[in-house]
Amino acid sequence: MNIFRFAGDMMHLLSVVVLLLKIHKMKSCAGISLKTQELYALVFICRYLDIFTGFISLYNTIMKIVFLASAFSILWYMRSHKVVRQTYDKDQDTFRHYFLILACMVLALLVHHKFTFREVMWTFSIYLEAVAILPQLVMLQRTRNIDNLTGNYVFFLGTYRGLYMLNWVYRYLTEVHYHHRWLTWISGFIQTALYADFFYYYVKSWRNNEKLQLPA
Amino acid sequence: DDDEDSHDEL
Repeated sequence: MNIFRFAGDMMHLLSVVVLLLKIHKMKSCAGISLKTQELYALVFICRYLDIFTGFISLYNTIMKIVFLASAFSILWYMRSHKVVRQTYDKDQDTFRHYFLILACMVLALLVHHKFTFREVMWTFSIYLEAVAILPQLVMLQRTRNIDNLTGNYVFFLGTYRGLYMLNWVYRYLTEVHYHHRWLTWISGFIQTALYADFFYYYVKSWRNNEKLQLPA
Repeated sequence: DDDEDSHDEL
């Protein structure tokens, strides 16, 4: 495993830790999109179908369990925890995320590398992950006061796929038998590009020592 | 065919 992949995974992990910290310690999920969290849970389920059958490394298995467990605990907190669920701003979280699921499923059925159940589900998870942040980005734009933890959560989440892209380039150059999949590269690029606007305002507010706010 | 087993990333 190269440094880009590892750094990407750590960013991904850090984003989840930051979000859980906000929810668990502050007992608040203000500014967090439940729809984006539902999409991520679906992404992990579909991608990690091989969790018990395809062993790659202890590291991979543990990380898969961590991502699945954290996704479901976040959903549980936002939907069922008696204090946290009251901080969920349902009226601001209006993105029609079922359309994203439908569109990604249709695309995965049409564009994939191999027509097997697992491969189509894997492809679906790649497409869905690329756009899963959209409900969250829309919600951020509507939030006047984005707290630090929410801002950092989105920043770490956006950085993770960007580092994965460097990892793919590195693997392409160094591994002879590397199975590079162009649909992953395109999806990863779209996924990272969706954050461009957010990155710009995040860095700007950090440099000016101001509170993060996205223009409406 | 080891295509399906090459999903070694997260």
